Amino acid sequence: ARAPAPPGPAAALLQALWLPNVHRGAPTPRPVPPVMWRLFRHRDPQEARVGPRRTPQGTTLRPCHVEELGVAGNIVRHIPDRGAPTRPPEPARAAGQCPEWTVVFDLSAVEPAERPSRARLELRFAAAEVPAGWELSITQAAEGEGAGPVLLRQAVPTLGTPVRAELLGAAWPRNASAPRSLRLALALRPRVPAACAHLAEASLLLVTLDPRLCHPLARLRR
Amino acid sequence: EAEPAVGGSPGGTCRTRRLYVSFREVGWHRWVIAPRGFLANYCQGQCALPATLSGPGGTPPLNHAVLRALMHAAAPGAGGLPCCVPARLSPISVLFFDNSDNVVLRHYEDMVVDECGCR
Repeated sequence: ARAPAPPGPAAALLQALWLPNVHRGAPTPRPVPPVMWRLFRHRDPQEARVGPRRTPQGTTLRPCHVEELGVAGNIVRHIPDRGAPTRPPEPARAAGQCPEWTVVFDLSAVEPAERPSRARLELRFAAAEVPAGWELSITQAAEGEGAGPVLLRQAVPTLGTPVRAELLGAAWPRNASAPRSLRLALALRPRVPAACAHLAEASLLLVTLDPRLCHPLARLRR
Repeated sequence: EAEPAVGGSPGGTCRTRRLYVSFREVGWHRWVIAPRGFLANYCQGQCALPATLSGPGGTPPLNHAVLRALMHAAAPGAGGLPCCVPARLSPISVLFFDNSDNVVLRHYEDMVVDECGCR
């Protein structure tokens, strides 16, 4: 049998960098989330021009670690919600009758060898302020089935800033590989009768550690 | 872009030479958000005496490399000189869109040659 043709230089470099060797050209343009810019600038010594292994603040960078998020990791993904991108306006309802939203995150790009160390759900709501605050509940949702178990409940004092919820250990076991897809039902209820909120944006910040990119020497250094 | 290698044989003493890798050159510029490229550098040069005994502030020489340089000076045919290789490396991070249009930050260790040494 004929041996496969050796990859060209670009394909070989992609392979060496553990990147998908076939990239389908121009991605759908979307703004780069500020958190990703911040993490990049914090991490890339060449970008900060301060020399190897130091952040612009002068602290030493630990290999295979995401300093700003305080966890082990060498891959950070910002995954947008794939649910219904355009939501029909929800009719304002009485308290307790607020709508539920289903959000879907495509995690198929995460490889089995990668170990998740952080899975932070970030939600942006639009609503009039309610002094008494809100309660967020997150349920596992399966396509076409009823509500699954409640994964977590969380008090939300204000909607002025993004609402964050840590899913690692709640949406899937802490030491397990990431699922290929994550489907959640969200409900946000005001603590006192008030108009319902509107979910403006949902995204997942997923940090994983790929041991194949983490050289033993780097670990020893740590 | 690379600093031109000196002639056919690796002339000059062992040191870091400039090598800039441009993502545009390999056609990744549409999906790599940052950086546009990075200074990877490379090592080249002679590891004969006294280069093998690197000067103040450089990478401390390995005894074995000094031994080989001495052997070579005494009997050129025996074993050849030590090699000029990366002695200290730095990481880089790459921010890009993956095939699912997620924004991904990947961190790669040991991608930039900061210092060369004789080994």
